[in-house]
Amino acid sequence: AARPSVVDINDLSSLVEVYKQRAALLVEMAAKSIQQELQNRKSQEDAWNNSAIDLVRASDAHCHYVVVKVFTDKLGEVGDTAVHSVLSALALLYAMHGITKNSGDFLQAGLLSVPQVLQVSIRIKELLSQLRPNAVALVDAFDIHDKKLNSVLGRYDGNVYEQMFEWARRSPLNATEVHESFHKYLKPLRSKL
Amino acid sequence: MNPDIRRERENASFDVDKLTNILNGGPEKTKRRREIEALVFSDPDFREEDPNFLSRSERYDQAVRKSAQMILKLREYGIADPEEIYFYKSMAKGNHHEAFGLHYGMFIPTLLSQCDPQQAKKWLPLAESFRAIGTYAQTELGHGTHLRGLETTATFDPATQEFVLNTPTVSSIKWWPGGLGKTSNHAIVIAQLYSLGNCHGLHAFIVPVRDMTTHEPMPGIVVGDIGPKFGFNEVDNGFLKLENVRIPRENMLMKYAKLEPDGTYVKPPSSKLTYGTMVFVRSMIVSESAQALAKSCTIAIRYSAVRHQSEIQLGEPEPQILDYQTQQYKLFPLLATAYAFTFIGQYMTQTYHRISGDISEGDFSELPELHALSAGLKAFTTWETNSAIEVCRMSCGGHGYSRSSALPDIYVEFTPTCTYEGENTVMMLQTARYLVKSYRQAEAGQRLGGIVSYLNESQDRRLQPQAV
Repeated sequence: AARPSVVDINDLSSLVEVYKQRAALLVEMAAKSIQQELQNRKSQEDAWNNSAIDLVRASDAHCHYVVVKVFTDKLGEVGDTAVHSVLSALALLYAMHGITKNSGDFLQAGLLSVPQVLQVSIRIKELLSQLRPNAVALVDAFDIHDKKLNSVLGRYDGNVYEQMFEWARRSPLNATEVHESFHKYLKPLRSKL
Repeated sequence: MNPDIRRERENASFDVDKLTNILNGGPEKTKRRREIEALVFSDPDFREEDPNFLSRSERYDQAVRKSAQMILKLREYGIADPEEIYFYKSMAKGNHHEAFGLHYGMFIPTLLSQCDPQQAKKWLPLAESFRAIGTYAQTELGHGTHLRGLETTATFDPATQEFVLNTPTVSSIKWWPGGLGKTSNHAIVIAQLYSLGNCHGLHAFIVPVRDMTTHEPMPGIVVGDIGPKFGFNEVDNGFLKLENVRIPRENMLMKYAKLEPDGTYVKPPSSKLTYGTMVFVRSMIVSESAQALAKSCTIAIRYSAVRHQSEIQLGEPEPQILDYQTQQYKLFPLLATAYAFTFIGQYMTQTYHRISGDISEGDFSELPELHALSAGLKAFTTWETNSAIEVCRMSCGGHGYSRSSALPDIYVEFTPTCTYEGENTVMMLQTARYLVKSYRQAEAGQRLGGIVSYLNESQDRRLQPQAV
């Protein structure tokens, strides 16, 4: 497969392009696998089943490409520069993390070189630091009400430990200071020992 | 407010509300959603005991109470827009599922889409007034995604103008439908139609399963709850055994396929018609993935902002665990994924509505691509989210294991999305079928439209002379 002429790993549209080529190559591999099986005089059904792993990988790569592409396209709709900046960092992180998770595909297809993949790993660490100051604000933006989240750890006000203690006190097991099982089993046990 | 989390918010470099508006599709949408949510959380009728402190039966009881209240409140407030109903319900349900889920999600939509005018006139008022409480019984004990393998039979008896329904083997007992065990008194049963000795494939039949007054099972019906599950404690997923159950000919849904009184079968105009419903449900599941991942990230990242642990600089106070690169590497890619899935969920919903318009004009041209994409994205997003929720839970350490974190609930309520509405591997292979077909068309020189047009590009690239 011909490698795209230049891949600027900091350029989202460039990353969309490599995801697209990865999908195309995996679809081609799956189709060729079926073809090969047919040439080995396998029935259509057997050829299909013997290529199922390639087929699932091709679909996965196709979906991954579509998600990266739609995320990138969405940025074009964002007018506010500060929001655009933080979303761009997120989109880059999503695309780059997908590359490191599936680096075998990109390297095997010759879409990225080893130095480029290493560069991506370094760039991911930079993005983590870049996103760190905005992490809480980015989840706040989902605007999930405490009553809907129903999580002591994820409360908006962050008063986790106080609430966790309150929650535990309400456990049915704490309805009485001494649970009935003490009288039913432990006391009789002692009297028999 | 906890000082750490206050400081986090003060340091943000962007306006949170602006981003919320983008996620909701505009400021008006945000305002309306908040109004609707406020209707629920300020309503004393929805005050409840934490389900984690209740027995299974008490949880089901509380869920039925809340469902019944939702029905009345939604009418009282005049909320009819599907999206607004969704906001209201997801607020009232929290992290759990609704006892009447399939009555709304499948029973009524199937009546709307598959009844002929007479049937609609009879059944819709019954369903909307909850005199008929229904579910959708398709999956069987031994058969799931592969529909052609379903064994339940509906044999037409011209003499009595009735269908006789049977689940002839143990593996054909209907299994899983939500609300079937204890809630519903009707079910839309998907069965193989036999008439005049011929099998005409799967069709939908309305079957009374309980008496509408006493709620007792009808003759020939064996129905009940399938027992405790990993989650879905609020829902009575049920089993249904049919023993020579007779229903009138009018109970076969006949908007498309028809069966004449003499037993003659009339084929539906197009087999593609049921695809529309599947695509819609799978598009909704893509948005569900985004919502579950957004919740999980919210919990894990806020907690990581207030939790202090160990040390980075010797002798310094314990840092927030969110300052550890490893914690960021666990959570921030998932946060990015939550945004990515929110946007792809919006894209799928918009595309579905756009193409639905075409379909109702009789233009099916884009349906195969949408069907393939929705199947693939349903699998892709639910698999990713399933493992991501577990990473969020683990990143909260021991407290993530407590039910108070809500992460166990989010996980057990979400994970079935990898199986229902089409098992994910089967979904991926459905998408692959479309991709390989498109690839071969491109190989034969055909120009492709839509999102798979990139398969043309790789062909073109191969044909170009290579620089030496």
